[in-house]
Amino acid sequence: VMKLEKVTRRYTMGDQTLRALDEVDFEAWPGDLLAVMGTSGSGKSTLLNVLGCLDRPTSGRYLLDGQEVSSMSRDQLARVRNRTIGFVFQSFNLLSRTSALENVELPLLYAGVPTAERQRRSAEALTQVGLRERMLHMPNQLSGGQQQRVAIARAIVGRPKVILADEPTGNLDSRTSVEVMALFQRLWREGMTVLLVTHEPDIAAYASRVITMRDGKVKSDVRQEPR
Amino acid sequence: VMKLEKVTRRYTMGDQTLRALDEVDFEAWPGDLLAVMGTSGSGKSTLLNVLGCLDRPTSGRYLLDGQEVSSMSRDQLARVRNRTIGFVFQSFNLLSRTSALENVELPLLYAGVPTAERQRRSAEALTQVGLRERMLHMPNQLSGGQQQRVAIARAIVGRPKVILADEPTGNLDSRTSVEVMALFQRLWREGMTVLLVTHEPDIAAYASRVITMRDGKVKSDVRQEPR
Ligand SMILES: Nc1ncnc2c1ncn2[C@@H]1O[C@H](COP(=O)(O)OP(=O)(O)OP(=O)(O)O)[C@@H](O)[C@H]1O
Ligand SMILES: Nc1ncnc2c1ncn2[C@@H]1O[C@H](COP(=O)(O)OP(=O)(O)OP(=O)(O)O)[C@@H](O)[C@H]1O
Ligand SMILES: [Mg+2]
Ligand SMILES: [Mg+2]
Repeated sequence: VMKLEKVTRRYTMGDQTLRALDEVDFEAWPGDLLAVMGTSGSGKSTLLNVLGCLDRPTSGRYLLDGQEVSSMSRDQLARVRNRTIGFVFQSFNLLSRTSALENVELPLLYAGVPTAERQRRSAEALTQVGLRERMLHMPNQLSGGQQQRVAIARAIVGRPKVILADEPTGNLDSRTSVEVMALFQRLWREGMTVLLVTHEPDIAAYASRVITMRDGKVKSDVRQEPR
Repeated sequence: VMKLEKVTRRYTMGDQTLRALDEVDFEAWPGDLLAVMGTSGSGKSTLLNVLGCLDRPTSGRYLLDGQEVSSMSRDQLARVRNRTIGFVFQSFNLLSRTSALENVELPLLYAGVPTAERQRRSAEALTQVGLRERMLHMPNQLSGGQQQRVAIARAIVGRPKVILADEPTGNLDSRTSVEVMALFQRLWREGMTVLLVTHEPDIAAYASRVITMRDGKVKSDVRQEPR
């Protein structure tokens, strides 16, 4: 469903060049529940951003559902991203002046879903992440872990084909993390492909496949029995 | 060194009242390396914000070094905070238009430290968190875990008496987390009091004391042999 061929993402700062991704060959299959691990700065977020069409490779090809992403128009890309991909950002990226519920409604608003259905589905997504009691709070009236869960609810509400989650349990206690991983596993069994960046082995244990990155390269790629 | 007496922090939203802290009696001693654990929304960040003078209790008393904080003037409070406390925020709070180095220099700038010494000490703090190669990067040119480490460097550069760290390893892989905890332990043995919020038992294992919060209350308080 997602294929990177010799993808490099270079950053140039003055006379220095940094390869956040270095000639990466990578393929994600429908039905993957994939954990991406690796040290701080190894390129995990960059990988996810390229897969999520939020960043373009400096060289190499990215094929999404068989179609080359660099050949799509901006409109096409925006539509594909909204319909196909749900993204949980490492720093949440919530709109600070709208409530948790309104933040979650955003993808459905773009997709033209009618108001009643939009609100019902958003309330449901927030309930699934344990935030029924906090739906009308603004982001600055929420704890760090609650903001993270609003970001997760927003990523899943549109029932996308693929969920890309960057450290979705980074601010969550063990019990809440287990609830979120159970939710991701349930969505996965219902047919969603899930890629999540995590630095915690206990969380990676829920995945069916684990890749490890270092210095912009994929160092290992292992299938396993999910927890 | 820090004492909360029957401290409550209430939030009122319409006709609802939420107690983020609920009649908390708490004391931190010089020489503590304290881990604060608890579920998402249990009040950990609120506790740290009150201890760090970034938030005021709705009722109860806060004594910092024997002095009642509510009786201090705004200037006094700002000076105490700058000189005594180093704070690592759950969401980093870096200035986006200045480099990593300049972000770390900020507490020393407020304290009137001369330029050469300020830059030397800031470069040293960044080296201690493994970011020597990234000193001149802007925050948006850094990975999540690198931004977190800039926030840590900024909190320790002023050699404060107390470090309050809210999930300092939340975005760090295991190896980098171990390096950060070794750094905190080294500062602790040099005489700093360290309070850190964490949801990871492996990180709490480095502490000499662990408190657990739930629904705005301190549920348990246990001394242990640090890892
Ligand atoms: N401005 C506010 N208005 C209303 N409620 C608030 C406000 N700020 C925080 N809260 C609530 O106070 C409670 C405690 O928040 P706090 O940030 O201290 O939790 P926490 O233990 O740090 O959680 P986490 O582990 O998710 O970071 C939460 O339930 C939150 O919704
Ligand atoms: N705009 C930029 N300019 C220069 N370098 C950048 C830029 N953005 C990212 N980098 C560098 O690219 C590397 C990879 O970053 P990335 O965010 O993908 O790491 P990561 O694996 O997600 O790390 P973490 O676990 O800390 O979140 C880092 O070393 C970072 O400093
Ligand atoms: Mg990252
Ligand atoms: Mg918090």
